[in-house]
Amino acid sequence: MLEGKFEEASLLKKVIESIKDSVKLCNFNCSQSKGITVQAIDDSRVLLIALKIDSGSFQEFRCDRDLVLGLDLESLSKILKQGNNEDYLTIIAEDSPDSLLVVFEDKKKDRISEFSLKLMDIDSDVLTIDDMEHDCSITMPAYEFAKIARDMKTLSESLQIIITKDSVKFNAEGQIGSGSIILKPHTDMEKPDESIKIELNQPVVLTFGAKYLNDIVKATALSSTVTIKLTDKAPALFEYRLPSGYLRYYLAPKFDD
Amino acid sequence: TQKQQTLSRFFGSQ
Repeated sequence: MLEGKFEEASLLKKVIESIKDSVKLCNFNCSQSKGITVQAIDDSRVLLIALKIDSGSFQEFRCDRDLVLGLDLESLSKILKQGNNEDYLTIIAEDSPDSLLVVFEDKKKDRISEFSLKLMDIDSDVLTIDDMEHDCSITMPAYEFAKIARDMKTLSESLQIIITKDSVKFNAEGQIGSGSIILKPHTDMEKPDESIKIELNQPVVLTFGAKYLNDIVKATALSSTVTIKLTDKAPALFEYRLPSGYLRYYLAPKFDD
Repeated sequence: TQKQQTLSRFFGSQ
């Protein structure tokens, strides 16, 4: 049996809102040692989502036997919208479940609401992602990256990211013209999350589809910072930290064959 | 114009 209680429903709500537009169906793997893990790939096979909600993200977590919950995220999202952000949220499943029980408890009122979501058998193929060495890594405020991704999409369907020791440059060239945004590393002592950190083994220039970057920044509400790891001619990793765990996106770049 | 790559090119299936 699985029983996981979140202190606040908002965490799972935000996670599902971050991924449901990229992947519609996915398997939630549940185990006592790993909590909940998900790997899912979008239909175009360009964007991969790797989610880990550790047991530490829950107020209470027990999972007697490893379980796979096949979920339609659109349906789960509908059910999660029934609860308030501050409610306790408990998800419950039997050992061979055909449904997931979702329970909201209002902390102030004596109100408990229960929903049952039908589970599905989902055939998903899983990719092997080795721990990669990266040419460079940037950590920056998540909202700032989101603004750049959204703004630059209005200029071009591609966004070029150029990293050097001294700066990260976002470059867009489109029909109406072009634009670039240059950020330099700095440390904000009072608000560390406002800092921009660049770690560099070697400079990188990579181009990504603006559409996918705009899917990724839907996770902005989850974390104050985003870490972007880039390697020449390889998929990029965008990581949003959860209180205990992470939401990672792997995005294939564009380049000439 | 550059070509959009897919992840299958970089990661193996399990």
